[in-house]
Parts: sequence; structure tokens; C-alpha cells
Amino acid sequence: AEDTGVRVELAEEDDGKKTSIALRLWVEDPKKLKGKYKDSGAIEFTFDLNKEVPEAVAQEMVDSGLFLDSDMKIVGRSIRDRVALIKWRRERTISRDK
Amino acid sequence: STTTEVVTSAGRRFFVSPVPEFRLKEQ
Repeated sequence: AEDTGVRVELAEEDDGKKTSIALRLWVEDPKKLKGKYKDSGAIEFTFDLNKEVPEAVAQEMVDSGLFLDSDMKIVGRSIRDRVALIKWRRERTISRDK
Repeated sequence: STTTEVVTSAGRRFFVSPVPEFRLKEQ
């Protein structure tokens, strides 16, 4: 995935079954953000792989003052990339088991 | 604990805590 300067990783081990999974997001490279970044730290949250939209979570982070509006897209894309990877890994595991 | 809980108007919970040193990219 593209290096957005925002890291998103699993905050728990993926058992491959749960649809709601804990993720952790933090800014690794503030220079890649458009807005002036104030260090908010690592943000942990749960994400429903089937129902939720990464951009909507990013919007909520903006609304909560964790990011500026100008960085909503980059945060959303970072979450989207990680979610896609998690889904891809799950699909691969399922097809391997078959 | 240094973790702060942020609850959004949509009811989502964000748990914010300091990023460990080793996680940060060397500047």
C-alpha cells in the first residue's frame, strides 16, 4: 500500500471470523499531512469490516478534533488500505483451507 | 492510565494514547 504517513494496524489478532475488529492508527510522518498536525497519539477503535466505510470513520475523527478536515482523505485511505489487506488475507486463508 | 476516551456524536469510541517511541519514524 501507498505510504500515506498514517499507519493503521490491527490492535488485536485477527481470528478470521469477527466482523468487528480493533484497529490502531497513528501518524508516522506528519510531513505527509496537509494540515498542521497536533500530536494526538495513537487512536484505537473498532471497525466493522462488513458494514462500515473507512471514510466515515475518518470523518468522525475530524469531527472529534483528532485530525483537520484537510487530512480526512489521507486518513480514510489509510484505513481503507488496511481493511482491504485484512479482507484479502481472510479470503486467501479461506481458499487455502478449501 | 494515559489513555483518553473520545466518544463521537455517532456513538463511536476512540481510545487515544501516546505513541510508543519505537513506533515513530526517525525524523
